[in-house]
Amino acid sequence: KGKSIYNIKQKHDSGIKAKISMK
Amino acid sequence: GGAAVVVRDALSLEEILRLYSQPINEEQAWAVCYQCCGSLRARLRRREPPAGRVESPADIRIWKDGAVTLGGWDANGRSPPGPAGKSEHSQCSETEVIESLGIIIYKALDYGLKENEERELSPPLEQLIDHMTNMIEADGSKDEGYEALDEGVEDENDKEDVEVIQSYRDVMKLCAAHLPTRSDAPRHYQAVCRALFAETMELYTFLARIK
Repeated sequence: KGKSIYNIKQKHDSGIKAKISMK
Repeated sequence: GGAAVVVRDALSLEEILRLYSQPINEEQAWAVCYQCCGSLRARLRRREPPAGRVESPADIRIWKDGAVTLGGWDANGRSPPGPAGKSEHSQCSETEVIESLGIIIYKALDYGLKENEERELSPPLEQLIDHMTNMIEADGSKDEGYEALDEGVEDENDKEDVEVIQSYRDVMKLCAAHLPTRSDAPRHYQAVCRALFAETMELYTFLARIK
């Protein structure tokens, strides 16, 4: 219980992480 | 023994992330968005000053009863008493608050990951955050109608899909649409946040005791 299961991928420059980090 | 364990009524999202040392899960992200927008709508209904931007996960509070509020507001979303108040607090538009909430929720999902790593979110949640953080400002022609605000989000218009998020209500509609039955949203998301608080509090109490 409590352990999140999620996949991790390499960051893409066009991905949501890149967009959010620019804000 | 003998160490006093402080009973808390609320925990910040930052405390939750730190205690678990891991990100929140997707269901918690949906729930925090829904509950937070619910309390922000309640503030609008009471015609209280708008909330400021969410600067960090420390600004988001998850309460024992499953309510989620921003800043120093109480579980009912009411501002703290006292003449000092927060009148000088920078006032933000609804869309600015939603954008900042989306960014902080994304960061909570991404917590602990390296800069070059990205968590693979389910498409609906990624779309929600994308909508929240890529919003256009409302042009003011759409009347939100404060008197029409109610606790839930179920009315005829809720059958429509949200294309552009312009209000807290739009966020709540998207979160409700994520569930098999939209009308379950208030009860379901409150229960998820209540469980998040209870589980974290259990860990917090346990860690405090073994200290």
